[in-house]
Amino acid sequence: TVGAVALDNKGNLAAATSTGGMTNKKYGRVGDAPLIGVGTYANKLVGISCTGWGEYFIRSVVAHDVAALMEYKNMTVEQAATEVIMKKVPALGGDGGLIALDKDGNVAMPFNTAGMYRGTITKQGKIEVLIYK
Amino acid sequence: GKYVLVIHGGAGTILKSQMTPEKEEAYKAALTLALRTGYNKLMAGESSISAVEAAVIVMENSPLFNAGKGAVFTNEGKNELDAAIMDGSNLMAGSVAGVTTIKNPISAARAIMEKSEHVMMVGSGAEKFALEAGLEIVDPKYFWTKERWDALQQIKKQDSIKKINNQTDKKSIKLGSENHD
Repeated sequence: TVGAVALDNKGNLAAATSTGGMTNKKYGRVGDAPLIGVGTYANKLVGISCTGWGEYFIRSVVAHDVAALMEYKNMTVEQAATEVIMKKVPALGGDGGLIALDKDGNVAMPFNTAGMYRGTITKQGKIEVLIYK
Repeated sequence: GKYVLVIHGGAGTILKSQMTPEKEEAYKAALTLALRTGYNKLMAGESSISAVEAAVIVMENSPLFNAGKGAVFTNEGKNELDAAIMDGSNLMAGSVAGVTTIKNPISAARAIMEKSEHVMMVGSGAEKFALEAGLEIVDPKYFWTKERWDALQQIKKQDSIKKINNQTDKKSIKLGSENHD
């Protein structure tokens, strides 16, 4: 799975996710990526794109859960993303990660697996690319 | 807060011990290209929707990532692709699932968001819509890569051994090391 979240010069957020799903998945199986609010979500507060064990992300409604924690409980993007990825998803038995970017340009990239391919770029064009914990 | 674009290329059992320096460099180069491509859209005054689509297309076109070319295989040896896009400013969204002939599924998701009255379309209907929307349609073989094909064979072999050992409960049928979307 791959994904991106962007914040443009009008202050608008967008999120996108694309995937081949899981190796050896059954014919017709759909994971979290294409489900709005699960693997992909964006509103005026935050944009989110997920990668992980789709069945557990679907049951946890991960992306909208992060946005809801921010909207209704005033959590920061870091707090909300960490809560969902490091507590709620593992509690159900799944694993994976997500990227999130809020309307103020704050980033969260939590994951509970051995690694996650990820990268950021600032308004000034400074790039950081990471793979492992 | 100072970030304008963040990307991922998938999570899973990604271990330094299993990564060659060349492979690591290739991944970092592909991720850097995706970041620059999306960033250039933003600096040109284009929308965040255009930026995320452009960044994801770079990764769909790279055989390194499980999306587009280089996607993993189903149990039947096919590449069934899914994608979604969402605009935070107006909650508009587009999504495709189970497509096998659209070169860039993320562009099909955007076309559904911007050129149809729907949010999600699946399978052959989504493919028909993508063709009508002028998107690039490819032979499913375009998505094939040896690495993913070999991974499927390996996992099917493991599964058959598990079946012989009668380990068929849901948990033990871990869908391979890449048991992640």
